[in-house]
Amino acid sequence: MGCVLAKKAKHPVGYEDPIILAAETAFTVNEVESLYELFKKISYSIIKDGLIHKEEFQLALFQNSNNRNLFADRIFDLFDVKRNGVIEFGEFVRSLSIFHPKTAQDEKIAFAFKLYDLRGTGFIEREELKEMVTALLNESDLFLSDDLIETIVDQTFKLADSNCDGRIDSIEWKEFVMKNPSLLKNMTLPYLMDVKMSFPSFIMNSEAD
Amino acid sequence: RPAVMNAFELISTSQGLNLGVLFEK
Repeated sequence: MGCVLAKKAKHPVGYEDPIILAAETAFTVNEVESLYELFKKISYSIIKDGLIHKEEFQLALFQNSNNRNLFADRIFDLFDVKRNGVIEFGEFVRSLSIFHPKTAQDEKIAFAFKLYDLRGTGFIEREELKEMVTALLNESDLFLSDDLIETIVDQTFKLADSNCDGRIDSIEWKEFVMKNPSLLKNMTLPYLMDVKMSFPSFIMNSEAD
Repeated sequence: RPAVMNAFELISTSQGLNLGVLFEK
């Protein structure tokens, strides 16, 4: 006893000041505080440490913490900028900012390129594209013959790989996306225009003036 | 109708890429 002054830290490891995060992202301070409500919900869902572990991310996306999914893994890895196996609050806010409707298209194009460049070589290679198509088909319980998958991948490369070197570089990717803007559809989350409505408890917890 | 589907169109439909789910309910 006698520890009346000992106070538990208010925020967990990885917490960053909303004022700084707002200055560096597309969000306002109040929106960052609202995002903290969402972050807390996810980051305390299994392991109560205020960090998003992969199982918690899977649980939030699929209502099942064991649902392995190549694309969710890629998103998790890209959000985990420090590559320490967890998503911290600052990483969460900065990454989500890319999905903000007001964020420049170039940032979204670059993020999608990194997402699909599975091995981080700076190119989307043919094998990577085939692996992603196969993963999507498995996820959807759709069956296509290997021949048809090959045809789809070949056809896509004919359209996207303009210098015909067997891999898609970031410039070819940008050109391809400009011609096929629907490919960026899931890089924009309209919900982010209205975060305060989704997670209104910021009003109770706000530290901003 | 295009003869063959664009592979990126196909993979962009993955549930794993639908972060909107995080904001629902």
